[in-house]
Amino acid sequence: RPTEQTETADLPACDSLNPGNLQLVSELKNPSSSCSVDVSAMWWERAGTKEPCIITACEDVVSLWKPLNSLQWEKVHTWHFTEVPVLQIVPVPDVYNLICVALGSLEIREIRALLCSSGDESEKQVLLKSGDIKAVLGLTKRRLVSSTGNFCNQQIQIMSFAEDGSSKDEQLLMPPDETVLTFAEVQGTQEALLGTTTVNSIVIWNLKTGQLLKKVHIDDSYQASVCHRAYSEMGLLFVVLSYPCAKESQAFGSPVFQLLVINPKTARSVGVLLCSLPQGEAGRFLEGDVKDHIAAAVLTSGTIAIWDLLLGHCTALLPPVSDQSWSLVKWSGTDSHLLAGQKDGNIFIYR
Amino acid sequence: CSTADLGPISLNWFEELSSEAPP
Repeated sequence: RPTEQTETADLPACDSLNPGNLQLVSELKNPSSSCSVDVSAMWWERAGTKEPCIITACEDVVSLWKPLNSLQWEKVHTWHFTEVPVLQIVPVPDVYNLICVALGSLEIREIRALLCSSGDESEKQVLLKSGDIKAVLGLTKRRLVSSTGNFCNQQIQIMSFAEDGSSKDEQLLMPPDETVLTFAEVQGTQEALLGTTTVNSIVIWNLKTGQLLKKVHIDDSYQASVCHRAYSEMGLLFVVLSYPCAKESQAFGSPVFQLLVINPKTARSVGVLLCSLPQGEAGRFLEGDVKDHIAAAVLTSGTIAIWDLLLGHCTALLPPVSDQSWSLVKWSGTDSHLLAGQKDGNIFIYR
Repeated sequence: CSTADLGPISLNWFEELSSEAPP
């Protein structure tokens, strides 16, 4: 169907959604004077053993927490930032002894690697990249992609890490003639990378050769879309986008996520599913994360909403806890848990 | 959703586009 006929996901009423679908597993108390900005869960190697750890990021400190038992966590490392504030954690899959972070004020100015020296386990940080960084994403096979500059002087770079976390290799991808805003790796086609641009195109690269394979212009209904996930299946690309700038409409309500299908050969696309806010839920998309077929979003109302993209509707709503609005939501990279964060630094882990 | 609107589909799209695109 053409995009204007995009199927709208069912809009169940708020009170029919059961927050009991989410069970609280544990909580991390992180009293800090600065604002909580990100959370992530990753494997960390200590003394030859890999442990599922949680990373919390405030503006001036990043902490690594290891599990004491199934309910309690212990802070084992902290890295401090006095000059440039932390903006986000950049998880790099397949790396077990290094955390990447993006630093800056509103826009990314630096990407740093945080690690521990093997001898005394003391915290170290290494500057990987600086400049006018527009987007960054950790990729499988210990790689990191970043874009710097705008359409006329844009550089898209892949950085590879050695097993010990040291920076090993650099490669450039052919830049498109539009500024790249977000990246997404493609599940099902290992060496393909997607990017979204400021003028609503999706670009496709070959990561191995650096070639720019295709530019697909998508519907202009919603500007500045963010690409969360991409899946390659039966010759088609299925792309999950979110729309932080979308306005509410009579026909589609308040759109949060959209599943788009693209034929990369013909550069044609159609919207197949639009996930809007459940009826009665006010606000719009603030930030979100997608893992497999489950999408989670923090709404401006301070509530977290979760959609099952296979069922096509919202399956759970998590209202603010202790009168504190949610500000962060991430899926764990080590299990199926949901990490929900509040501005004061407290992190709640749900199953 | 009808895939007819998307045009002809190729299972080998990645290899085909890689052989057509400039190096």
